[in-house]
Amino acid sequence: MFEARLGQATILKKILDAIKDLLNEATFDCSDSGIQLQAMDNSHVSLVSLTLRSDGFDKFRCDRNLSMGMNLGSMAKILKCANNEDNVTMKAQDNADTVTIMFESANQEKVSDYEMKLMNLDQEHLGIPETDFSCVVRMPAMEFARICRDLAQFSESVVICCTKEGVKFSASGDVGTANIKLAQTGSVDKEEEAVIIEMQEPVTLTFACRYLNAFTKATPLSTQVQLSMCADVPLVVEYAIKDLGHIRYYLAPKIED
Amino acid sequence: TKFQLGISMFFTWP
Repeated sequence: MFEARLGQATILKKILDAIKDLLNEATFDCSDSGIQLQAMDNSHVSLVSLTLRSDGFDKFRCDRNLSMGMNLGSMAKILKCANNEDNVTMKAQDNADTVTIMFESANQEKVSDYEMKLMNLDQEHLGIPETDFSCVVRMPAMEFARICRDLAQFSESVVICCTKEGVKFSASGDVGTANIKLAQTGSVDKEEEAVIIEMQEPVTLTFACRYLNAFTKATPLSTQVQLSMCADVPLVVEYAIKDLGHIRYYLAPKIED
Repeated sequence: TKFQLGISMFFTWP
């Protein structure tokens, strides 16, 4: 028996919004420690890794490990039927071929349930090696989304250059060149507005804008985003999900032909 | 022009 309950459907809606542009379907691996999802996007350029800890749920029960392959378009249709403040419960029997998603209004006066067919996706998890990153940048998630959106107008690629002075995002195309520099913030009243750079070595890497923009669909989940970079390895873009877990996106760099 | 690498070349298959 698997049962997981969240106080607000809005969190699940935001999580789905954060992955459904990259993935058509994905396997949710459930164990007593929580829910894990790992999947490459269709073009195998990026990888999404979602971790939801069992202690972040209002109720969590998972008697046997369970892999639930879900069509994310179908899941989006179901979540559209929930009000943001509804409780949401996901339930499945062991070895089931369906999952039930139930919404309850705060006053319990409206209860709806949706049964969704599961898919056998047969996905294998990739092993992600530990990396000592050269640069780790923490910045407001909204600012990162704004920069990715703005620079996508100028080029398919964005160059991220991180030094101890700050982080620079650049794009160059037919229109010309765009550069956006962010300095590390000195002192800020609000932690969520800070730009913090931890640098071991300066690093310059090139990434495809369309994937960065897809990752920023996670912005509503978190006030801050963390970018971890190292020469010739994938960028890690991480959004914390408060009291519940995190979503990480890995993006392969572009290199000189 | 730059060449886009695939993500799986950085990770290990089980």
